[in-house]
Amino acid sequence: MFEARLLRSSILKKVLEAIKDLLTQATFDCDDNGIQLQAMDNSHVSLVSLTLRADGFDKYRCDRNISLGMNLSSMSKILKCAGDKDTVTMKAQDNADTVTFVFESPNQEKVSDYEMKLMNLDLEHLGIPETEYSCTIRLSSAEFARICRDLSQFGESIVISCTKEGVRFSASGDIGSANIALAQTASVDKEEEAVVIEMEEPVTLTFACQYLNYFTKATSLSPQVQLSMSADVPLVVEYRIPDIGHIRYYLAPKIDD
Amino acid sequence: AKNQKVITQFFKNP
Repeated sequence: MFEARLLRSSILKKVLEAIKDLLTQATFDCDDNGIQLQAMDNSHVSLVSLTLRADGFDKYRCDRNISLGMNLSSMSKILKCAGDKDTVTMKAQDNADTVTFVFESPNQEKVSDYEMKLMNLDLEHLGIPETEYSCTIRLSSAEFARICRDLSQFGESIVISCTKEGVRFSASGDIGSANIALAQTASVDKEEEAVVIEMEEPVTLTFACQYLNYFTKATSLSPQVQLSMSADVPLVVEYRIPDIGHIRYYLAPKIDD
Repeated sequence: AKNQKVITQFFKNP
């Protein structure tokens, strides 16, 4: 028996918003520690890694490890039926071919349940190697989303260049070019608005705008985002989901042919 | 194609 209950359905709704542009289907691997999802996007350019820890749920029970293969567009349709303040419970029997979502209104006066067919998905076993990054940059997630959106108007790629003075985002194309430089903040009133850079050595890498924009769909999950970069390895864009886990996106840098 | 090579090499089967 698997059962996971969240007091607010909004977290799960936001998680789904954050992955459904990249993945059409995915396997949620559930065990004692919580729920894990790891999948390459449809075009195999990026990888999504989601962790929701058992202790972040209001109630969590997983008697046997279970993999729930879900069609994300169907799951999204079902979650749209939940009110933001509703409690959501995901349930599945061992070896089940369906999963059930139960939504309960705050006053318990409305209880809905939706059963969804599970899919048998080919499991792709990927390993994420421990990596030391040359630069990590922490900034406001809303600021990062804004930068990606603004620079997308200029070209298909964004160059991210990190030095100890700050980080610079650039794009160029037919209409001209754009540069946004953020200095490391000396002091701020709100911690989430700070720009914090940790740098071993400077790095400049180029990434596809389209993917960075897909990643920023996770903005509402966290006030801050962390970018980790090293030469010739995928960029990590990490959103920490308060009290329950994180979502990380890995994107290969563009390389000149 | 090179982008895909970078990502698959990085996440090679454990």
